[in-house]
Amino acid sequence: SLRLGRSSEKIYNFMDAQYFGEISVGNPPQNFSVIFDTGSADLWVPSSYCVSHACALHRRFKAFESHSFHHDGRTFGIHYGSGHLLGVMGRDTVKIGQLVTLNQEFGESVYEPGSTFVTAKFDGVLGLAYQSLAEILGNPVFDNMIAHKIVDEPVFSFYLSRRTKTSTPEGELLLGGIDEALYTGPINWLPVSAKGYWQIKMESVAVQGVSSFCPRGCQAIVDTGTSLIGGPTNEILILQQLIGATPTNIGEFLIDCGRLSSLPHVTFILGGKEYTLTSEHYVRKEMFGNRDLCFSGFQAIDIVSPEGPLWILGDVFLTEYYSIFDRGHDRVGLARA
Amino acid sequence: AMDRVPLRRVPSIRSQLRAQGLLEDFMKDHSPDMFNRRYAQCYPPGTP
Repeated sequence: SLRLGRSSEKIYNFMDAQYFGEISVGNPPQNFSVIFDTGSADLWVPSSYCVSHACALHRRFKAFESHSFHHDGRTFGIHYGSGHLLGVMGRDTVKIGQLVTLNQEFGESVYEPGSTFVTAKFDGVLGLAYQSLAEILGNPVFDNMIAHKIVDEPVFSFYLSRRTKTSTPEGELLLGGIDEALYTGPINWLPVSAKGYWQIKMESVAVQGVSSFCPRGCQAIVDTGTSLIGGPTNEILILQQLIGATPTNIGEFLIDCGRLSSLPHVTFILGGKEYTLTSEHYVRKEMFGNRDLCFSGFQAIDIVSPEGPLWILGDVFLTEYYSIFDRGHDRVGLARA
Repeated sequence: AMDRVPLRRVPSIRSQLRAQGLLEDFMKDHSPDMFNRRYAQCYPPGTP
């Protein structure tokens, strides 16, 4: 970040990411699974030169096998939990579905320390936020798609399903438009308040109909790379108390699975419209041995922005609401999924 | 000029570590970092 003359830094949390899709890089194409992350703006995949244990377990980009690869020479670094992912930058053809972007800047990670990525099911990350969040110099993927008119409309939209693997689709990213079959009712459009993340104004957060948090308004980001709903520590801790969640020694919050039907609704007010989550929505169930564990879908995350502390509307929210990201009008649309 | 990308849902790293009984040790080993504090921080451009 110092090299780029900026004071900003994004630290990535890959611990809870669940949804990913396939892309290819190079010619002939080399396939990778990536998280499509509206909370970051870089594309990176592991490099064949990476010798970290995590890289050995993932698909790695072989630049020397691609006829369209251009070496850049600059390095990049992305901070995550326990370390610092390091890599080199390059340009090559990136294909997402049938959409082809030539000379796309991307990162090849050559060092992935720690054990975070060892168990990851994905190889890399494709960021869909605004360019101001990018660590890698050059246009983010969707910016290039817009610039080269690869998509009809400068819009992409997400459908994320909570259903199990037996049902399809588990999720869908539509690049260049909106899939009207995947939502009901009108779309509520919310203007982007700061172009970095997909940041919007949130009017308030209510618990069981009583306005409890950010009564004078606050800021939220719509982030497909985050699993839970995040908010400022002080407020989230109170919210955990209100839903009867108990902290564990590793900072998670457990809820008695037998009490779900009696837990309060949590409502987010966005653009004058209420977005209500019941406990069935905001509690995550996980099998542990032969029993269910219930975890709170809220987490404390202190992110500072010039507009104030940020709330993060992650997958827990986005599985209930179809989300549309409109770069043409710098707005986010939400509709019942 | 529109394309659908199917997304797959898989257990998160956290879920897999928990299932393997490794989550607690992982959290301890990675202190001090965002995992133990359970948050990421970002200082966007322009933040003093």
